[in-house]
Amino acid sequence: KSNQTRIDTFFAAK
Amino acid sequence: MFEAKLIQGAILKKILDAIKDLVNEASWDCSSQGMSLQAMDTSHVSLVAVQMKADGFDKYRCDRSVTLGMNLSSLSKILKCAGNDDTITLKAPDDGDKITLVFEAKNESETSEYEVKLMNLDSEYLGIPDTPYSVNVKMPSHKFQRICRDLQQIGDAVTISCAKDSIRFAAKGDLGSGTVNLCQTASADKPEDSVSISMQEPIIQSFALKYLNHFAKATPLSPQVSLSLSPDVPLVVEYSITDDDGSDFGYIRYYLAPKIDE
Repeated sequence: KSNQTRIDTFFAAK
Repeated sequence: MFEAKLIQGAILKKILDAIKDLVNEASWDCSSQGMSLQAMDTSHVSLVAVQMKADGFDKYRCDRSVTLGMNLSSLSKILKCAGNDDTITLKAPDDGDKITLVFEAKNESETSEYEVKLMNLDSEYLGIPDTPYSVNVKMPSHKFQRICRDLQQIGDAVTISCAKDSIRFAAKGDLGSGTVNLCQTASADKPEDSVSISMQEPIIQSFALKYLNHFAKATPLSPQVSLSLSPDVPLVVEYSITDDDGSDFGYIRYYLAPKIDE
């Protein structure tokens, strides 16, 4: 089973 | 005053078709450099970034930078009223609360004018690091679209793996499994049909097909798509935007967060 990660955990808010 | 005229209005129609189902509301940032947009989908799993360079427009005027927040499905509905051969002009006065779109049919005296309300959106901008990727693949965009559509019949996720000079797309589900393997093409008579793979290290990573199928809606914009992957970072799917003369107009880049094994 795999978990969907979120994009904002990879790219920080500017 | 902001004013941008595009003789090939179909490009703008295609751009909206490629983002409207992924992102509901977004802001266009207009500066002397051009128009750009960055937005996450509502689940914050993917991010889309669009750039249209000022010199790609047939006329471009932006006296001071403006942010045009709008509902993209509204904009898309209005753009459906433009013919594929129409010239599209976007106009927004400084401090206005709407944007005007003017459609002019070629060789005809007909012009139509529509207005779309602007919105104040709290846009969250993400900084995307400019890093090298382990694997870069360029392939025909229609092939990528076909693979994503076919594999979604099998399962919800695709596992992309790359080793040596081939890339493999695999899905499995209750009914069984499916695999598509693409090898690098030797030399191409038609560059748009070629597959090229550049690999620094082998990779294996899984992604939700639902989002890839959204991204594939950009297929009409470009004959080739570029996939960039590195371990444990988002996949980048890029379609370059060119006009009929082949000049570089900008790009649509989609970023998709990977699925990670528990």
